[in-house]
Amino acid sequence: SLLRQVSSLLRRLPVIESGKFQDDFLMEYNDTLLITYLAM
Amino acid sequence: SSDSIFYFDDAAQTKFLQDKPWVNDPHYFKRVKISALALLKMVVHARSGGTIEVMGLMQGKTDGDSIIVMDAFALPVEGTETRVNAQADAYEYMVDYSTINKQAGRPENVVGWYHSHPGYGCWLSGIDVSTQMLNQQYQEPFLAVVIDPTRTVSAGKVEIGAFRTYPEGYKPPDEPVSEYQTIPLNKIEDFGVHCKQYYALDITYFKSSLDCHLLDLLWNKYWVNTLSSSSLLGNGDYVAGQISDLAEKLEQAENQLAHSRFGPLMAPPQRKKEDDSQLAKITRDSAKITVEQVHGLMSQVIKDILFNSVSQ
Amino acid sequence: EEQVLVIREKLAELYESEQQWSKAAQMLSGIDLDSCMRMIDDTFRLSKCVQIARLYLEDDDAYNAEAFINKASFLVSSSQHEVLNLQYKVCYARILDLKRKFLEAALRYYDISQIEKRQIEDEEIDEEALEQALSAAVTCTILAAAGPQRSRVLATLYKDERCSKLKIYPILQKVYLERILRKPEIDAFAEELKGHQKALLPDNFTVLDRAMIEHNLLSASKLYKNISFHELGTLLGIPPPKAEKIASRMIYEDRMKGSIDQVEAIIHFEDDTEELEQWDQQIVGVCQALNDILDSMAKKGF
Repeated sequence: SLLRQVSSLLRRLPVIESGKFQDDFLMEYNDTLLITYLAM
Repeated sequence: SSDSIFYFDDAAQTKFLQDKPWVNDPHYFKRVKISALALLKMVVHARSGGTIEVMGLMQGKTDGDSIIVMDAFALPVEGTETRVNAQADAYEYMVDYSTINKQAGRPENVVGWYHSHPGYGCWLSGIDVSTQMLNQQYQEPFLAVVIDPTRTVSAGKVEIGAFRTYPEGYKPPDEPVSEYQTIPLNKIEDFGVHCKQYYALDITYFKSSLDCHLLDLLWNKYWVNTLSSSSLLGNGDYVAGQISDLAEKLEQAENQLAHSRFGPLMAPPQRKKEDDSQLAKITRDSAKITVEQVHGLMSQVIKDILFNSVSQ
Repeated sequence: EEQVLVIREKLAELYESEQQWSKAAQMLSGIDLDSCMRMIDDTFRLSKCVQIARLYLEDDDAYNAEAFINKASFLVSSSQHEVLNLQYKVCYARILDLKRKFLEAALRYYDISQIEKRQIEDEEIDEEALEQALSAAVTCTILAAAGPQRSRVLATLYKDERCSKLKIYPILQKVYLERILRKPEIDAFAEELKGHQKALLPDNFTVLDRAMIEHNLLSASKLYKNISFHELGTLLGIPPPKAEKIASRMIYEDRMKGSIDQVEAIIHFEDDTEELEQWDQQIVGVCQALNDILDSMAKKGF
């Protein structure tokens, strides 16, 4: 049962892969870099 | 022994109240010890208010120059963005609550009040100072605690301040600079006028053996929460507010610099120093905002590497 | 009128002893409670209204009972008679239940279950009665139409530690945690229901069927990104067209987010949670799973 739990855990990785997530993540990344740039 | 602090010695407290050692020394109380329970209850209450100020009372005792806060309870007070006033109904509630508490075997007295400053830092406004001076006149020993629930989330630690006011007309000795904090432009006037009328006390925390046990049990929730939260997501509005406040301050500084363009020749060195320190503050504010943002981004990147970059 | 009153009360008593509840109620209904011929105090009026309503309710006759409970509602606010007030509350909750206003009935049953006193005047309030009221509150909440109000009441009940001792708790837990309910669990729950709660609706489904189908549909929308109606029908235990009809109604009533591709016969569930927030929720799931594995390893002595 332990191994089954471990394999189901591994099957959950990567936790999210949608294209929309990439867009949102990069958007957030760029926003933060922009703030850093403005602060500089 | 860690639980001995929770013991309430009625006789000692009564004697302390009779001696009134704080009367001769406006700076008598220097330390505050807050229990984990009281801290949690105050922070949860402050956060539940969102952008509205909330208010409550703290119960505890004194120990030499320390005020010990053991518990806290919320007051049925309607707060608004800028002020909290314990209307009459709150006074009635306070008396009832304290009376019933004592009947239930909780001997601690009310030792102070707390309220929240959502998003604009922990200090006392003019209204807070007058409220606290009144309390210190009639309800000593009495402490004022301010919590900023919004900054608590963005900084990842509880933004809290404990204060006591000086008597009317008292001139405090030069204050050691307390930890720097950003005061929003629309509050700076109120802050500047009153910041010499009160002083901050050192805050430490304590917890009982039961608290330790319960917090250990909650540990699983804590590390999961740390890995699955994002300060960037929950705090957009607050950061936007901070950046717009920064822009206003920059504009104001620029205008002043513009006026004093011919200043360098005539402006006294003091004035130039002032402009510098104002700009220095703005620079520090902007660095603070950015560092918090970068921290938020770092945690997102780490989470991305940890949980997304695994390939089957 | 005095003599008529005595005779009617006596006859009603006899009918009651023969368990002819409605006849007893009709007998008492003939008493003129608004007569100006003699002084009748409000408490007497209230007690008669409540007694008649209770008798009608013994025969599940909500219609007649409601008429007397409505009369009583004008009198109960000024009544100091705690027993009568409690009986009024119970009648009112049962009428709402019979009229399938399940959410309102649940709130009143829950209110009754929270009575602190165990002795009101000469009436003994036993734990059994309070537990029944609590159980009725859970049943009515489960039967209520899915939506934010029902979720709030479910949360209240789920967090009330008394519920964990109820026989109905496993169902409550699954409904609150939005997990899919299997047929055997639903059948077991159906055993406990009263007649009116198993009545057929116009679309030939019982109240329970509808509540369970909607619940499972909402649970499926949390589990899957999309699903064909054929599969959904199998999952819900109903014909695919029926599943499509119920899904479209719930989307229309904004009780579920999604879109239906009728050409492909597929429903696409939508989750308006922000992608980054979903990411955090997925991380919670992974961390909890990791934690469970570590706990199991610790238990097995690894």
